[in-house]
Amino acid sequence: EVMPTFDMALFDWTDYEDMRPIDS
Amino acid sequence: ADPCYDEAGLPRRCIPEFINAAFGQEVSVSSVCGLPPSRSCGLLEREDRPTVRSCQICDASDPRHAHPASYLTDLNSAHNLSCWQSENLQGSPLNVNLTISLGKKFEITYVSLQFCSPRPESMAIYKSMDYGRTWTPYQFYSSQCRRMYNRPNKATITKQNEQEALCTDGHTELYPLSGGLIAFSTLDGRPSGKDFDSSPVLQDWVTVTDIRVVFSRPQITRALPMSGRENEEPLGPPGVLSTYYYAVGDFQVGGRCKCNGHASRCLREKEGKLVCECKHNTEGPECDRCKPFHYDRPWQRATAKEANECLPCKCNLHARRCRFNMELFKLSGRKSGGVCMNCRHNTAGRHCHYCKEGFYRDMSKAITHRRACKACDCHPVGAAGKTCNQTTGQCPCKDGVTGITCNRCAKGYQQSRSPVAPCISER
Repeated sequence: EVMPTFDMALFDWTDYEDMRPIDS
Repeated sequence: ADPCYDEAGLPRRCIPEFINAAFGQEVSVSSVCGLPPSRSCGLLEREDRPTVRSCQICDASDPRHAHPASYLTDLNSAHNLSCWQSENLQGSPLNVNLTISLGKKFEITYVSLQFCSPRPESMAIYKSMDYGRTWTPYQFYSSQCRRMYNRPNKATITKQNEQEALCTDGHTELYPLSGGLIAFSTLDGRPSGKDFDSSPVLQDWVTVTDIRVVFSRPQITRALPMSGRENEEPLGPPGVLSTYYYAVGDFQVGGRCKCNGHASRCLREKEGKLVCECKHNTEGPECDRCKPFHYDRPWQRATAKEANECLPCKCNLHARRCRFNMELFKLSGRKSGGVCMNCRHNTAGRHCHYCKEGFYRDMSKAITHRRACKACDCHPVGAAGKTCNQTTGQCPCKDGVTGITCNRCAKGYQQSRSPVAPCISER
């Protein structure tokens, strides 16, 4: 079973703006 | 065939041919006759009469009667010995110098002078290793060594003094009146000469850039009345201190261009400067250093047993510069001491032999390949760090995350909305 990669759009970046990848 | 390599292409010691390094070189003299024209008389040995006086004119403006310094190092034949001659000197002994620059470091084995006048009673040879800036005594000749040069006559040569100038009363006799020779052999009687390869002291002793000969005192001047009027006349009464001169027909400096065993010949550069044609990854006027990037072991002179060629640093094609580290060299059993600098292609380490942090080794490519190191590419959210396993490329994953780059949730986990814990258990 191939697991899907993370959907970066689903993350709540409110408190983690510094962690957000540049291309997400 | 290149003498610096054997039939199998392996390096071996090579040395330039033995030459008279003085031949054709300019000699600087402190005195020369003929300016203005002068008359000088010398003694000759003849079969019919033991000693006769012969007088001649010296005129620098007339090639037939000139005795310039160039005659010291020109081509001589046994039948036509052209001689340099000093001015007529009078009174207390005056020093007359001959200085020759070889233009480069040579390792010499002899210095010889063939005289057209009687040999001097006292004479010194000096050498320079720095193109005439400083001078070191090389050898003294005198019938009064202590008085003239403050040295004992014919001192015993030991390992302690084999790099010192000695004095001898040999070669200082009056006869022959003309054609006498003084030859100084630089290694003669020196104990370490038998094992020259392993004697830095003697290697230094024979190294020369310039030679200076100083005539300090003529033969017993009262026995040599020189002011004759006729062209050839009987010997006058002794006891008269008269004029004297020095005359030399041949000045030789025998040796080899110094290349430390790393060149078989010396060549002239465009500017006319003499330099070794260096091999064995060496460079410099005397092949006295390693080429850039060839410092995996320290420079060494070549010996008969070992060429001691300079070796390139081992950087797996990822660096162009390296430096030598003596401690590492000793730790390696004196085999390798090079440390690569500025490793490229994401490599690191002394030999650029592993991948730098954030990269892992792609085992499908040789370490020398420019893409031998691949980026870990750890997921910015799923991975707990940026450094992956050097061999497998596996990034460190957060709890519940999987994949080489930690970019997926493991089985039984689902994506959360938190970038801190991107995968949470489905339970």
